[in-house]
Formats: sequence, structure tokens, C-alpha cells
Amino acid sequence: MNSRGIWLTYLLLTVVLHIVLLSIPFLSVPLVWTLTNVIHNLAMYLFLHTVKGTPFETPDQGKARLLTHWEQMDYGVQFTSSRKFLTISPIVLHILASFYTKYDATHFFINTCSLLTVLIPKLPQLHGVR
Amino acid sequence: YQYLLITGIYALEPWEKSIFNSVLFSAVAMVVYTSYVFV
Amino acid sequence: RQNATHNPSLYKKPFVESFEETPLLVAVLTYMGYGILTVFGYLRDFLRHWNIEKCHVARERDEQKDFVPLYQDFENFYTRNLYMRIRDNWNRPICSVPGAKMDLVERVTHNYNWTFEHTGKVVKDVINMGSYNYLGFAENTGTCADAAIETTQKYGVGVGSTRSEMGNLDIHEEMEELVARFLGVESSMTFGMGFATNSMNIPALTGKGCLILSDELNHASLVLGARLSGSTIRVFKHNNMQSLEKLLRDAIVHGQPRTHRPWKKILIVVEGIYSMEGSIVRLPEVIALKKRYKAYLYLDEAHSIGALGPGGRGVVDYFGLDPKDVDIMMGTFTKSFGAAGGYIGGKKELIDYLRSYSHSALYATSMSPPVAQQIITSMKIIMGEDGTTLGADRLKQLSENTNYFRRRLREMGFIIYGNDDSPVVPLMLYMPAKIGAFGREMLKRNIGTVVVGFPATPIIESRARFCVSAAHTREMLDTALEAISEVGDLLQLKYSRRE
Repeated sequence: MNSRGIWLTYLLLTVVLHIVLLSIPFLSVPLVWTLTNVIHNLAMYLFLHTVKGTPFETPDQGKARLLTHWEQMDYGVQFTSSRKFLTISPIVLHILASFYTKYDATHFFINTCSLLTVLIPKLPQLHGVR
Repeated sequence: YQYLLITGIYALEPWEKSIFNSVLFSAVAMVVYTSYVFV
Repeated sequence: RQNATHNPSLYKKPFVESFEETPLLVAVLTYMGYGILTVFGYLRDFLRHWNIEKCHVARERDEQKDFVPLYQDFENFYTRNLYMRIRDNWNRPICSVPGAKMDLVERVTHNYNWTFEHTGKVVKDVINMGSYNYLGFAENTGTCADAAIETTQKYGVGVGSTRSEMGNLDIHEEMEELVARFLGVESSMTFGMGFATNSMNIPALTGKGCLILSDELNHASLVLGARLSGSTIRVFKHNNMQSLEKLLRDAIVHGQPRTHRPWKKILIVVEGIYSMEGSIVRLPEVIALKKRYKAYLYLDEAHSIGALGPGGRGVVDYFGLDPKDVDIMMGTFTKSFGAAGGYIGGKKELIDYLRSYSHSALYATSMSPPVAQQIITSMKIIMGEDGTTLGADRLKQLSENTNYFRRRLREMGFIIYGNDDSPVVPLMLYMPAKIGAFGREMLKRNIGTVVVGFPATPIIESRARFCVSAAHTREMLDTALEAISEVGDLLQLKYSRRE
């Protein structure tokens, strides 16, 4: 997650997701923003906090096999720039989604629950906790 | 050829390529249509 | 900037090494390509899981489901869904010596590389740009081959015992004396396998309470040896002397974790030539650091021995340094001598110690005599002790070929990594599909190349890796360069933004 261009790719993918959703004729703008937020957080939760191990063999005698991607990042060091970036991005998306849904209660509730599902696993206190 | 290489679908099987192309095509068509309507 | 030389006074000649950065757009498209292939990988796994698609991979039978899984499902995800699709580029069977030209066994697949069939035809005279054959000793004719045949008749091919028992033959001792003389050290010891030379001897040199400072791109055998030893391992950035010095200072200032006792030993482990980067270790600076901080230096010359330096004596010779400054000289006979196996050279007491404590000396059968003879003959040719200038000519030829090949590729606009004098030439491909396409297009043009992708390289640094040989004639190199340029235009690989 430190290599060159991966943050830009991540942002581009999120923007493309939003544009594609926005292009679906029968979806309203608030709904699109909530969908963007929920789909983004779902994908982040899946790839960073659910899938364990590595999709290829590593020479560490299986140490990484039981760790999620988030726990393997930067060899487990907390508060690195990648971790900060990946923690802030869903928050920014949540703020945008709240703004564009005009702080409607239902949307806000859905967006906030979705945001918590990707924020809570990122807490350093929950590193390695099952 | 460049399109196949850059998207990576060069390595996919024909039926996977068709799936990818139809998804991409419909997404692009939707974006173009909506932009047109919006503009 | 990271690759600039900070202590030019230590070098007798300019040290030119470059790693041009990946263009940002290419990096983004590379991630996107891997993302698309991963999504389709999940789709294929889904189809296999529900038996919609036939599963070719090995996996447990239904009756075995309740046992501990034999196959780590997810760890083979890339193998199953990415590597499989383009694996016709790898492990190609050859039916000749891996010399400057070789003959490939033609094979076809009817199920997208899950299985192959030989067509019975042979692709003749493929120019070999992939094998490690720096001095061109991979040949089945000539002095080396004749000597090896004679030794086979005299000793046979196998030695049924270890060096510490019946397997210690006179040819081994003759070879070790020659290797010691070649390296310019007091004594040396040879082993039947290059990988084992690292992985079995490092545990005999360090243990608990010792610290190993290892370059981040060190070979798997060094990593395994360091881990087996039980020492504490710290990794410094590739060929980055600032990073190494910082680790040395921390190690000396803070000592061991928790107890803060001083480290028993600090061993710096580096390689002469990094075979995936094409870079050459900054040995003068490493030696200066080890002297200053009283650390030991383990130098793995797997690729540089025989390929670098005016006398072919490796990276120490290349920089004109004293071999005695390197505590443990290690290397292999695979790449430049057309043989196999490895050696360790150094002080006599070190080698005597290893003879009694090294795993390989105690448990591994000794090196096969014809292989030993191949090493002796080729080494004597390199040293000029065979009465000809063949060795010197090949060294000169290799150096010329290397500089010519690198210069031409850079002029064409490719991004080439590493040092100008390194015979390992990585050409950057980046996108996953271009890995497969490059290998196939080059084989269509009768050139055999090696391509490498993630996870063996960083995800945005897939590459083709050419190994130049002294056996390549200028015509062969020009043919290869022409083909590379043609494929480079076809696949749009000329990414370099250099002037």
C-alpha cells in the first residue's frame, strides 16, 4: 500500500464507481452517494479486514496466513502514512455523502453504520483481535 | 491489442473477455447517455 | 537521488546505477490490470467452487474434507488465476545446452495452459537471452567437456558419502586450493549446491544473540539461512548505505532488545550482483562501514564471481579491493563456470571451523567429480593457467557485450534498471498482460527470454530480465535488439522519459 500510484488508483476507482452509479438513470443523487459510500466500505472491509493471508506463497513459513491485509501492512507498524490515508478516506466519503443526502436521517444512519464497519477494525487496539 | 494489454484482459479466456467488454461497454454507454442528458 | 554515490572518493571508477521511476499513469494502469484479473480470479474460483467449471488444481477429496487442509487455498490464488494464464512463458523444456543458442521442445496447450502436449517438433537455434551463462562455459564441446568426460570415466558420477567421511576425494581438495587461489584468500570450501551453501552455513556462523543486517532484496537462500540461524535479522533498503549505517549505529548504541547487552556478532549480508535488479553492491562503502563499526561482512557473489572484474574474480576485483577485507566470500559455480554448487572462502581458521560445523559438510554428499572437474578446468581457463588467452578474451567479450547491450536498449527508450557494468539487464514491462505478451512475441522471433512478475518483483515493477553472455556474438545481440525494439513498439514498452 506504499508503492507509487496506489493511492491515486484507489481514489480513481472510487470516483469511477461514483460516476457509474450516477449514470444509472433511475437512481437519485442522495441514493447514489449512499450507495457509493456503502459499496466502497463493503469492498474495503472485504479486502482489508476479511480476507486473511496472501494470494501467493510467502517465504515467512505461513506467518501471514492468519493476518488480514490491514494487519500485514507495513509489517504491523501502526500510524504509518498508508494507514492514516486509508482511515481518513472513508471519513471524507462519509462527510460528502452526508452533505449530498442533505443530512437525511435514514441515509445518515446507514452511512454511519457503514463507516463504523471500516473504522472500528482499524483501531490499533484491535490489531490481531478476533 | 493495446486495449487488451492495458486492461490485462489479454490473459483472459474469450468468454471472460466478452463479459468484461459488455460490462465496460454498458457502463460507458450509461455514463455517456447520462452526461448527454445532464448537459 | 537515492542512487547517487555519496562517497565518490571510495571508488576508483564511476559507479553508474539507475532505477528510473515508474511513470504514474503506467502505475495506475498496472494496478487496474491486476484489479481486473483479481476480480476475474474470484469469478473463476466461484465457478469452480460450485462445480460449474472443472477444477484442474490439486485439492482434497470429499472424504478428506474434515482433515487439516493439505492445500492452502488462498495462497494459490495467484498461481491458479494469474500465473496459470501465462505460464507457457516459464519452464520451457530445452533439448540442448543452455548456450548462446539453444533448441526448445515445442509444446501446445488445449486448455489454456492447464496441461501441455509436446508436438514432437523442436524449435532450433533460439537465441538464449535468459540463461545464466556469463562466460559461455555452458557447452558440450571443448576442453571443459573433454576433461569432465575423462573424470567421469575415472571417478564415476556420484559420491556416495559426505566430505567428513568417505566422500572427500583428491579432486575436491585440488578444486578448493584452486578456488582459494582464484579468490586470493587463505582457504576455501566447496559444496554441491549453491542454495545450500548459504542456507546451511549461515546457521554455523551466527546464532542467538547475533544480529544479521540483510539487504531487502537478498536471495531466498540468504533469507532462509539467516532465519535458520536464529539470529535477529534487520533489513536495510536495497544498496542504501545510509539505511545500513543507521541500522549499524542503532545496533551498537542500543544493543540487544530488552537486555541492551551488546550483540555478540553483527554480520552484514549482501550480494555482489542482484540478479533481479541488475545492481552491483556498493562494496567500498560497505567495507568502510564494517571497518568503522567492527562488523563482519558476508558477500554472496553468486552472479558476480567470474562475471565481474578485470580478472573475473568478482566484485572485489571489480572495485580493486583487498579480498581479506571481506570476512566470508561466498559464491556459486552455476552462472559463470557452467557447473553447479557453491564455495565459501576466507581465513583458514574460519574454513576449518566450517568443515567441522557446517550442515553441508556433515550431511550432504560431496560434489560430483565431473562437476568438480568442470569447475577446475573453467577456472584455470579464466585464470589463464591453461596457456591460452581464452579466459581473458571471454571476460573482455562479456564486458563489451554488456555495455553495448545496455546502451542500445537505453537508446531505444526502454527503462533499464541497474548498473551499467552488470550483465544482468532488467527491462521494465510493468503491466501484467505485457509479461505474457512479451515472452510470446519474443519466442515468435526466435529469442528466448525470462520474464518476471509479481510477487517475485514489486507489483508495479514486472520486467524481462536479459542475461548477457560472452558467447553471444555481436550479430546475435543485434538480432535480439532488433526483435526487442520491434516488440517494444508493438507492446508500447518504451516508457523512458530520459533525454
